[in-house]
Amino acid sequence: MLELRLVQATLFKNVVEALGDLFSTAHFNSSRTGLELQAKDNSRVTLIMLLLRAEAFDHYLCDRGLSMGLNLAGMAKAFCCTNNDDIITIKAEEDWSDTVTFTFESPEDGDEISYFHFDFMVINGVPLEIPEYPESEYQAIVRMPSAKFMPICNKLSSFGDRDTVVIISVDKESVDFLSRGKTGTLTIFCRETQTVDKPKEPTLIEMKEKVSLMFDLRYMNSSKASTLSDQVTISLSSKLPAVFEYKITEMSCIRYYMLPRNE
Amino acid sequence: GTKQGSIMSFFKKA
Repeated sequence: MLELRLVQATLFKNVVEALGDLFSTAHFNSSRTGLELQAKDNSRVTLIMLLLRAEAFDHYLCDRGLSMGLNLAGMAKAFCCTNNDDIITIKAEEDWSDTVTFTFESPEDGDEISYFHFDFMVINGVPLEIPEYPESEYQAIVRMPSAKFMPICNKLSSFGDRDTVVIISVDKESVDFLSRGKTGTLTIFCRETQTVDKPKEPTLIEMKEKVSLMFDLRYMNSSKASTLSDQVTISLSSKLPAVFEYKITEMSCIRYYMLPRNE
Repeated sequence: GTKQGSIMSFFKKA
């Protein structure tokens, strides 16, 4: 059976809301080591993975791997009226009844308990095996505060429209974000910051070779994910899917894998 | 093995 408990619902709620905006369905895969969520877009450009390690839960029991396809958009809608400080329990029974129960319980005296039962659904093409590529496989890695990356995405998207593309170019000590709109182009230039000046919020660039790649801004502009994490790590390579990683805690992260578009 | 394929096969079919 599967039984997981988080004392504060905030993290799980925020993640479901952040992803429910972009993806209608997701695949939840539980194992002894943790809970993994995968969602993909139908055009095969973006794959999102959330990893919550078993240690991130206050209680984690999973004696057999379980795969659940769920309606993410429906879950996001259902959870919007629950409280952030509720205790959340996720439970699926041994009889494989094809439903999972999410219980939200008020922390004071448990005087109100909501049971959400979600039916499993068939989702083609997920879950996928996602290897951890070593950093050396990427041509460039940029680390910057989410509080800096989020306004950059907002500026780029306000310049264009829903189908705007962004070109990210990394040079030795700088990263450029360029978006093309109907009226022209916008370029945002970010220099590597000295860690001495702003030790808590550096922009760091590790570059093996210059790289310039084009992405759909729609999926890059994951503002709700940015609120879950202080830092975003952008790993770029012309040979691998780019990774936008938001580390939530030491034990959990959201990764956006994005295929660069052809020029 | 509940996994259905690799991330690279997902993107290659794009």
